[in-house]
Amino acid sequence: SVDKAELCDSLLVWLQMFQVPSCTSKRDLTNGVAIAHVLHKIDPSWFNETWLGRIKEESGDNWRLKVSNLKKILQSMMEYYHDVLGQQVEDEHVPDVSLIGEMGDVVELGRLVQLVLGCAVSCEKKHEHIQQIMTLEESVQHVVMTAIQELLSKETV
Amino acid sequence: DPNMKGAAANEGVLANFFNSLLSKKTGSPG
Repeated sequence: SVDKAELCDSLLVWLQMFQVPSCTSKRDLTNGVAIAHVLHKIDPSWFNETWLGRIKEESGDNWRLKVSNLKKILQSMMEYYHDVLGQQVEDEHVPDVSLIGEMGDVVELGRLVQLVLGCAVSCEKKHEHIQQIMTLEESVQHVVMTAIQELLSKETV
Repeated sequence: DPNMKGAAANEGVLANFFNSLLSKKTGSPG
């Protein structure tokens, strides 16, 4: 199984390829804004402008707002897996978003971004996303590969 | 050079994995 903290570092490099705002550090990811923008780029018909508008930019370090954003993101991703991808997400892959918002927990953040990765490599535009992953540094590709394998290992088709 | 062989094998593993993922049918509900 992949080390979630290491996963977080590698997936941050992957997320940066989407060129969304506020995506320079793991801390940036904890309010959900950058992740929401990435999801919007992955599938703009599901994670649409209206949905994106519900993810609020924070002023200061408002953990309640972070948790609220992250809960909306997780909920929509779970629905996306179920309704669009026809996949079930195992409980072990579901992050505790409260820990991300309140404590900046990188293990749970790694889980959350792992689910974003799963959306990217299974969606309609997966060719584009996988080819982009294949341009990353090999060490990063390795972590990404392990993370995908972990997600797919119990996939129900 | 064993290092170069290792790197080439590593590259092969990655390419195989991502290519197999590319050829996998996209999931759909129902």
